[in-house]
Amino acid sequence: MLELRLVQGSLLKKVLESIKDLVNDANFDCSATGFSLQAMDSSHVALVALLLRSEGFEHYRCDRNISMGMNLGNMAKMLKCAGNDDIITLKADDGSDTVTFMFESPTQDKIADFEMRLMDIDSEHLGIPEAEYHAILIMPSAEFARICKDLSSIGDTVVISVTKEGVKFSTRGDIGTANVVCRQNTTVDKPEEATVIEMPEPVSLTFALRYLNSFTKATPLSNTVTISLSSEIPVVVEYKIAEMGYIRFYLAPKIEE
Amino acid sequence: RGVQPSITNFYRSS
Repeated sequence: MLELRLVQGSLLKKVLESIKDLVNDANFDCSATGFSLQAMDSSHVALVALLLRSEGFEHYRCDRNISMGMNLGNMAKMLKCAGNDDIITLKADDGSDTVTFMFESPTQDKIADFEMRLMDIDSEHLGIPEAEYHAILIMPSAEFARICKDLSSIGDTVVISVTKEGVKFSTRGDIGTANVVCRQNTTVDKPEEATVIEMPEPVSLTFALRYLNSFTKATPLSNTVTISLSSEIPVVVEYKIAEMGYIRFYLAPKIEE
Repeated sequence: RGVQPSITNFYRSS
């Protein structure tokens, strides 16, 4: 028996909106720790890891570890039917091949349930070792989304270079070139507006903008994004989900031909 | 520009 009640149901709606275009089908894993997912895009280039800790749910019952295969497009369609203020409860009986999403309006005057068929998904689970990152960049998530969107109208790839002066995002394409430099800025009124660079070592890496743009669909989940960079290993683009966990995207840097 | 490696080149099945 599985029953997870999430008062802030909009979080789950935002999670699905942020990954449904990157990943088609995925197994959601439910254990005492929480509700999690790890999945690759269909071309096995990018990886997404989600954790919603059990403590973040108002009610969390998971009698045994369970893995539920879902088509994320279909799940997103169902969650779109929940209001932004609705409480969302996920329910599944042992051995059932369906999951039920229950949506309750905040005033309890409307209750809806949507039942979705589960799928058998043969997915690999990858081990992600702890890594030491050369540079960790924390910036407003909307700013990062803006830069990725702007640069993708000029070029296909972005070079992210971190030095003690700041972080530079550069691209080039047929029509020209573009550079955006963000300096460390911690003297802001609100901490979520700060740009912080934790930089033991300078680093410069090239990434496909198509994927970074896809990751920025998680922007509504968090005011800030944390970008961890190290040469020759995948970048981690992390959006913290308040009080509950995170969504992390992994993408390997491109290699010069 | 450049070659895009798969994420599976970096992380192994666990």
